Amino acid sequence: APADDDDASSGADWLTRFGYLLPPDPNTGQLQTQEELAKAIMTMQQFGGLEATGILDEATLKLMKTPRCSLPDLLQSEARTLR
Amino acid sequence: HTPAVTKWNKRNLSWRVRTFPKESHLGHDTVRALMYYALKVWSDITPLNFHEVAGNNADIQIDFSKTDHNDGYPFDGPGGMVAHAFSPGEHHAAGDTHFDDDESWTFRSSDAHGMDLFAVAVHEFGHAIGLTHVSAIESIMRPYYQGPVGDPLKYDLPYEDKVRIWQLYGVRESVSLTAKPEISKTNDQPVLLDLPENRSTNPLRRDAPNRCNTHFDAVAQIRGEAFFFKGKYFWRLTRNKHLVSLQPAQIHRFWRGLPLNLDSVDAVYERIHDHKIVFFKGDKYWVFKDNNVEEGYPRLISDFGLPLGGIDAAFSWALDDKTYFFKDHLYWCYNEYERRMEPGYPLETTLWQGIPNRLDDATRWSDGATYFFKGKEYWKVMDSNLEAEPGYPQSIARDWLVCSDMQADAPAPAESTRTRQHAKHDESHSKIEVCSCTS
Repeated sequence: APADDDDASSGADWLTRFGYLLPPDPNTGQLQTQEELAKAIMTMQQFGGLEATGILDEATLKLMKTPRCSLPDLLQSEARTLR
Repeated sequence: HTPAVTKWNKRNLSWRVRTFPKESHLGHDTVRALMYYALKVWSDITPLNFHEVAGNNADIQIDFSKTDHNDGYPFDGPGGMVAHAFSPGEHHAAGDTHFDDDESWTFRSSDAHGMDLFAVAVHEFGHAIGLTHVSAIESIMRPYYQGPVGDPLKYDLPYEDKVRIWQLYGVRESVSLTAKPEISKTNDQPVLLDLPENRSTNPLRRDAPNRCNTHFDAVAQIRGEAFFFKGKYFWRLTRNKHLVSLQPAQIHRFWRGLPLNLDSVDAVYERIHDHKIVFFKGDKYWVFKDNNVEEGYPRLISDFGLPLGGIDAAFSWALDDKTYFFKDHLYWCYNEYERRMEPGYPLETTLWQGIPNRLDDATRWSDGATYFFKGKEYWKVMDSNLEAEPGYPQSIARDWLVCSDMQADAPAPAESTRTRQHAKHDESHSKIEVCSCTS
């Protein structure tokens, strides 16, 4: 099942923290597009060994809640390339 | 995408557990042992060497911290982010490894309970030596916690992780590149874990000295702990200055490679630049890597530029990182990095005000002082000056070796009373087991 708004918001935070999504530009206040978000979720799913659907489903949220190392999975430059 | 590669340029790396978990049931020595084995996982297959040290200059500083601890990676209570480590480099935090003190750190626990400290430490030390996260399910560098990995003594890295670390540092000589060990996926509980050393189970010998009523041949700070040598025996104190055991251990059973007929040592110190341990006896010296003697020793102390005839004391001074040798009323200053004696030495020991001639030994300690030992007394000299602190000398037995004033002041027993004491000692040993309780 797709996530609700809260999950989507915390999911975006999570994706940003671990390098899948670039943080919003503080100067322009520009937010990520839905397409960017879906791409980031797909990359995260691939990295985590899940089916890459681009949807913040239960399995993805469960993996996001799994205890883990604080360091990002992708470097900012890699996330920028994705963007 | 290939992430930027960072790695250590040096191969000898020091480490230290700076802060321990505050509410964990894991003892300090267990935490240290788990860190030792987690680092050993990497050094077993690469030409990296890890040495535990006491000071603030360790390459890999290990901390247990909570919430925001000012490094840009705040922890978030139980679960979530459990640990992180900084990659190699020149920045001050390079190699530092932090564990969330809000986690329930475990050892020998099932998946469902707590966070296995060894498994997480192996992962984080992978970062500390330059590895990044990978997605492979079987890799220890996968970012998600996947439960315990079994016995620390038997743990074998997944082949993918080996290859990645070999790409950074090359292969340790003893490792076969072609061997692909099968990964054991058993649920075996780890075997008993102990610090990497021999702990003698032999009963106390009759020639063992009385720690409360003796002078010591040598005293040294090694890996942050204090070692008091007397005859063929030594006592060991933890970094918190707790005596590990009331019984002394036999030098030969721990320091492997000294001649069996060596009945005592003159001086011992841990070298600053490579953390090897140097033993002196008469005109000879031996260099130890951990507790094994290196090949090619003994050698003559003239290697240091010292005159033959032996030394009384040796220690590394924290103030200038140089090694000081004492003999009778003279002392020398040796530069370990340049491997030469500083010019202008020897000088008169009277420059160290309040310190007697003909020392038994001297050692630095983690409190920012150097301690000088002679007879049953010791003197404290703060690192910033060359003068004994007021109020010294004090009793070695009382302040270091857990003796009461009465025990320490007692005269050396005559042969008859000594025999009676042994009998009494043996009798008491049949009822009370003296244990080492460090973890």
